[in-house]
Amino acid sequence: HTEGRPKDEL
Amino acid sequence: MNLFRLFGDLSHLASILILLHKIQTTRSCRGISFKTQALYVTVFVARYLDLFYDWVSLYNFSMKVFFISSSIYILYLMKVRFRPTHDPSIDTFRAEYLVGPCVVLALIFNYKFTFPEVLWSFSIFLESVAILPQLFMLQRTGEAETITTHYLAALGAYRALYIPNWIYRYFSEGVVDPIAVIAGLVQTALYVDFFYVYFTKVLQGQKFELPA
Repeated sequence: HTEGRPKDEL
Repeated sequence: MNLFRLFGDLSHLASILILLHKIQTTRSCRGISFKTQALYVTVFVARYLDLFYDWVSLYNFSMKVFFISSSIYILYLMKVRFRPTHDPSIDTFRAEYLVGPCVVLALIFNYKFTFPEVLWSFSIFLESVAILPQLFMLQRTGEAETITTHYLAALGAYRALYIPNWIYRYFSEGVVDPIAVIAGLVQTALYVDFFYVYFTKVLQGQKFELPA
C-alpha cells in the first residue's frame, strides 16, 4: 500500500 | 468517492445547516461555544486554502468554499449579530492549549516538510480536538437544547463515517493516510460520551441532561 493523503478528501 | 465519505460529507454539511438554523430561528447562540467555532474557522482556512491552486472537482471546490464561508458567517452571527446571547463566562476552555500542541505535532508528523503540508497536518490535528471547548461547556452547564444536540450528533457522525471510508479505500485503492486515520479515531472517540446520552435520552424524546 502507499502512504499519503488523498487530495480529494475534505 | 464512496458512500461512507459521501454520507460523512453530507452529515458535516447538515451539522452546519442545523447550527445556522438553530441560531436564526431562536435568534440566539446560547449553548454554542465560540471557541470551538473559531477553531473550526482556523481548521478550514488552514486546510482549504489549496482551493486556490489545486483543482480536484466541482464537488470538492464547492464544499471547501461552503465550509470556509459558513464557519466565518457563524463567527459573525455570534460576535456581532447575536452578540448579547453569547455568554463568554461559561466558554472557558483554554483554546491555546489545543493550538500549541497541534502546531508542534504538525511540525513532527506530516507527509512533506512544506508549508501547505504542515498546515494540512495542523488542520487535521486541530480538527480532532476542536470540539473540546464545546463539550466542556456542555459538561459545565449539564444540559443542552435538543437542536444543539442534533448539531453535535451530525458533526460527530461525519468523522465517524470517514473511518469506514478509510478502510474501504485501503482495500479498494491501497492507500492509507495514517495522520488522518489516527486523528479521526481520536476525534470520534471524543464523542462517545455525548453519543451515549444522545441515543439513550434525546432520541427517546427526553431532554439532553447529564447526570449530576
